Amino acid sequence: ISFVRKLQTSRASVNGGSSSSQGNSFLVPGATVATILMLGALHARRLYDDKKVEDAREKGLEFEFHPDVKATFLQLLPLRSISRYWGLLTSVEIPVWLRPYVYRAWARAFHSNLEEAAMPLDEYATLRDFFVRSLKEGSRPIDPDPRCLVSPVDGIILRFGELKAAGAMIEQVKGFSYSVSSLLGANSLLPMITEENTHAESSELENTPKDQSNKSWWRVSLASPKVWDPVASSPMKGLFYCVIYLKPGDYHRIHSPIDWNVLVRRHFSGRLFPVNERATRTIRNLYLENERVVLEGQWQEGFMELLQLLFIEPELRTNRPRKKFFHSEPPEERIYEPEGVGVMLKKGDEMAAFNMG
Amino acid sequence: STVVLVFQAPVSRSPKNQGSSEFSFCTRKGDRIRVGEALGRWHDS
Repeated sequence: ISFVRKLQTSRASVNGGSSSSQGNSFLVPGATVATILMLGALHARRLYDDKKVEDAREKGLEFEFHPDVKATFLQLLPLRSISRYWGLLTSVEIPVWLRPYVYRAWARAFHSNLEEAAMPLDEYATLRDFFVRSLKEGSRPIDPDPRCLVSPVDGIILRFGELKAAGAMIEQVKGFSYSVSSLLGANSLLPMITEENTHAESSELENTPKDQSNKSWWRVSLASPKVWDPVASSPMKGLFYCVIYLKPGDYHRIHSPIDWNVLVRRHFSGRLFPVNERATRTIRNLYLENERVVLEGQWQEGFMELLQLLFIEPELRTNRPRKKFFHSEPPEERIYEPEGVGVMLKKGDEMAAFNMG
Repeated sequence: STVVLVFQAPVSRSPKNQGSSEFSFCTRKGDRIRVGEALGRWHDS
């Protein structure tokens, strides 16, 4: 602004102080250029950070947890309100002629593949519609092997492994873990055994007939739960987890990873922290604090859960205004009918989506 | 956005058990994966 004022002053002095209208007209392009430069700088910095993270990953470096001032400040912001307003803003209909430019800009910024979009760009009325776009038929072939489970989303594998130790902890980053029971809820059907029964249960498992041992549980969880102190128990043998992160430009619909029956839905209305790489390194209990929906069910081999807007329950709304300041309410739970059978989903079925705002 | 999967899958109950099977992930940390691609497989041993 001071730069523009100086320019105005100098131009006014050159013209004998009679060109204030010309000075004002210069102010708008100046602000636009400044905004474009700022956005460019932010984008360049993001690309640099992404590259740094990628290089570190290739070298096998593990990120450690470091809470910082920015993360603390983030926790003070009204993120839920901001997200809701962002949702409102992205629901505004864009003029048809402008749509391809806006969506191409989005795709360029977040590396989306526009050729896969099911409809022509000018048919997505809002940015929100574009964000949850479906894909052309055959864009995502489902692995036909009956002995494999497939990825439910497009994304990056952050973590995976087997839950073995007492408390069944998932590592957020090096040196900081959270309990899977806190993530899924205290009422979870998570197959755990108490410490004192561990030995006995292990012996029983050795003698379990194969058809019984093949019964397992499935969960897909999308983002944030309450902290629950895990009991002194260990997960049963054969309990695995996988954390997948979706970038803003990724395909945001969620598909069933296997044939399974969804028995219970649990909605945790928590915070709305970002879940990017930096946030996982700086916000403690990130996944336990954030809002999430957990789907719990049974498949031939075990157990699963997931968080998002559910196509199998379209009336469920998340990101609602909070009645209380503190996030102490228990999760809202719904048991799908008929009890014990629930909603049957086939491998690859579209079941949910992450909405915008 | 993040998705967390937690699931039970077949594991070898005992090295002596001939009828056992084992689950293993077929991805690596940091890999990009797409809907429908195999995350893990299990095989009868």
